[in-house]
Amino acid sequence: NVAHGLAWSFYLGYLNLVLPRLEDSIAEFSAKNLGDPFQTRGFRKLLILLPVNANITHKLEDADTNIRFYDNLPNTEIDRAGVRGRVYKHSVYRILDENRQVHHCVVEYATPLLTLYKMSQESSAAFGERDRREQVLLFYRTLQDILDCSLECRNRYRLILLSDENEDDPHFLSKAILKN
Amino acid sequence: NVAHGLAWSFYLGYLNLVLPRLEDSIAEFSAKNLGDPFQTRGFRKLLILLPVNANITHKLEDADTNIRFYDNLPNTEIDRAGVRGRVYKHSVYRILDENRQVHHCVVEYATPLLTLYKMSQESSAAFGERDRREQVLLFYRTLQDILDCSLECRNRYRLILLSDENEDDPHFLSKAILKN
Ligand SMILES: Nc1nc(=O)c2ncn([C@@H]3O[C@@H]4COP(=O)(O)O[C@H]5[C@@H](O)[C@H](n6cnc7c(N)ncnc76)O[C@@H]5COP(=O)(O)O[C@@H]3[C@@H]4O)c2[nH]1
Repeated sequence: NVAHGLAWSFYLGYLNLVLPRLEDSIAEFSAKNLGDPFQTRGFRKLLILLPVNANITHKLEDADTNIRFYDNLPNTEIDRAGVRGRVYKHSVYRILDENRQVHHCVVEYATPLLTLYKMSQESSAAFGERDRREQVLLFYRTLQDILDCSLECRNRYRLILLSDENEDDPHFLSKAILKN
Repeated sequence: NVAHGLAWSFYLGYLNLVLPRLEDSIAEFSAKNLGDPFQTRGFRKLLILLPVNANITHKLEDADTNIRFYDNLPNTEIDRAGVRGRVYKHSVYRILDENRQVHHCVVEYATPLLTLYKMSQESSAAFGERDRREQVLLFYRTLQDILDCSLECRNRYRLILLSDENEDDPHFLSKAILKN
């Protein structure tokens, strides 16, 4: 089961490395940014977006004009498997709510869903569009189970499963993020 | 099958992004480094190490004193799934052969093997040491098949499968790399 391995990979090779450092990263960012954006209306967890159709954009503002890129958190550099100082970073977005108030969030899509999407497009991967949706849900459930048992990652993230029913609402994404 | 998904993830999420840019990256590096290390005895492909026991070190010099970190190739920054300017880089190593000649190589371990290794250590992953070896070999074969069909990646890499029989030779790794 592809999703099972990708969920473990996402946890062991990414979330377990970056989530314990997130608080410090946000603190360092706030120290450098006058009027600490996270102190007013900011959310100090990593928001991880999981669209059920695995339809991922590379720039969140392309999906919703109420979302704007603000800045990146400071880089984390880790020696990994022969790559010296491999860089891990997160992006901070300014998100407008329905009252035009600004919120700052650290948000990104779950990258492994890109793999599921592209596999469903590659005939040689033996993986169709119907498998894809099923695998996204399996990825979500497996990841939930793994993270529920992880002491180091506790309370440092929020998994946001995005259904594809309201995609014609131009502000569907910002609302889904802020609901959390 | 965990290895199947990890091989596709490694190709779709990494090799297919970085291998087409490798030649330019090396050219940019050579332009900045007097006495272009790659012109003398250098290898202009990405050498990807796959130890069958998935035993990966984060710094190659820890595995063999004939290997020394030299420098990193220039960063590549790509907007990926909401992360703005995600950084991709490779490390260049100076490797001594048995005649004490220096060779420069772009080399790294296949990071997904770290996931296989750690899964075999996590009881909740339902994945034992024996599965691990089998999965490394499946990862290798699947990756070979994918890359054989990839026009964009052709001739820009070398997969080096490392058996665990000669691990007591202190220069096993440098010899295995240079044999290629
Ligand atoms: N958002 C995000 N930011 C990151 O920096 C990051 N790094 C990893 N991941 C995701 O975590 C999981 C585990 O990563 P691993 O390194 O074992 O496999 C990685 C790794 O073997 C290789 N790879 C990707 N980016 C790099 C990189 N910069 N340097 C070396 N190898 C890389 O290709 C695999 C798939 O990458 P992604 O498909 O981007 O998703 C990964 C993966 O799902 C990331 N996700």
